[in-house]
Amino acid sequence: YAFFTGKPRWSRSIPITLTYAFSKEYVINSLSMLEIKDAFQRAFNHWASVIPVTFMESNDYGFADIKIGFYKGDHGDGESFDGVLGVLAHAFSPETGRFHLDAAETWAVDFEREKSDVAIDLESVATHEIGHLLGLAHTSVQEAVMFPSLKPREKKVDLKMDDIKGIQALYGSNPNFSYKALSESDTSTNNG
Amino acid sequence: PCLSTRTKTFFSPSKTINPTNHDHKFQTYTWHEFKFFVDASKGNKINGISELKKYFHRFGYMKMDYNSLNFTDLFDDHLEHALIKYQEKLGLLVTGKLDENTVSQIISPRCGVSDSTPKLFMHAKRN
Repeated sequence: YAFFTGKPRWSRSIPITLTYAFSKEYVINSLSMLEIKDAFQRAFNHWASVIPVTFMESNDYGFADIKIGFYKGDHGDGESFDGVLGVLAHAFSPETGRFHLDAAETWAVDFEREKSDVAIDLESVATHEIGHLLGLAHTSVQEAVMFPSLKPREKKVDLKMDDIKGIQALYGSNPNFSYKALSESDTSTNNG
Repeated sequence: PCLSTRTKTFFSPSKTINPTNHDHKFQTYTWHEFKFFVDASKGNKINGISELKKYFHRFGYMKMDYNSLNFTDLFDDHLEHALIKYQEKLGLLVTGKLDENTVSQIISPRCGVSDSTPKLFMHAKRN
């Protein structure tokens, strides 16, 4: 695992509660808002289960800690999106909270329903980008959520040992978290 | 994307790889045409390989100032160095060459955050 320069993290005292909100302006129509919110809730829960951080959805976009939106092309932060595939999303390090997804992607929450060859799993990308929002940079461990690439129709939502050790180095462990909950393959792969 | 049916044809100068191009004809597989660089070797001038240099610069493998960097189509030491850093960072076999595994990784969709020290904007403080 790796951190951003200076090892930034959300500095408020633990346990931390972070609010998140979706832009009402920068949206996609291919998925319902309910489907999008469900996917993000699952993504936030992956991280919340291992660190003492709680994520709460808010309707107040302006005051939310984490601001989520789907943008096309040049959207004002100097890193334009590039259409289908290529760059899928990006997020800022703590404590900025901006989370941008490329609206041009074929975002999917169910590959049985979305048959496109270029479908991208929303929960997987959300889980990865939340790692950035919390302070993790890209890892070299290919199985880990924080590995930088994700192929179309690939699903990678379960945190691996590398992800967990990295994020717990920043925030400590959730008191309810146990390594026993991880599958044996995760443990053995990463101990190696 | 897979490279099982790779051709030996190098990138045609009549085509344009432009990851920031929003024209629909380029929106099927961004970076996909990098597959034509498989087996390209150092010292050769290869049409379009300057786009690969821009890719490596964008994701933190070429540290030089973008404005002063001359992205030529020569497979030079800078590109080889970036390639080695890329292979090391992503756990690939470090060959310094554009082998199939490396190119396959390069053309995969990915997160826009840099792989090395993320750029300043990604690290902005709340104001």
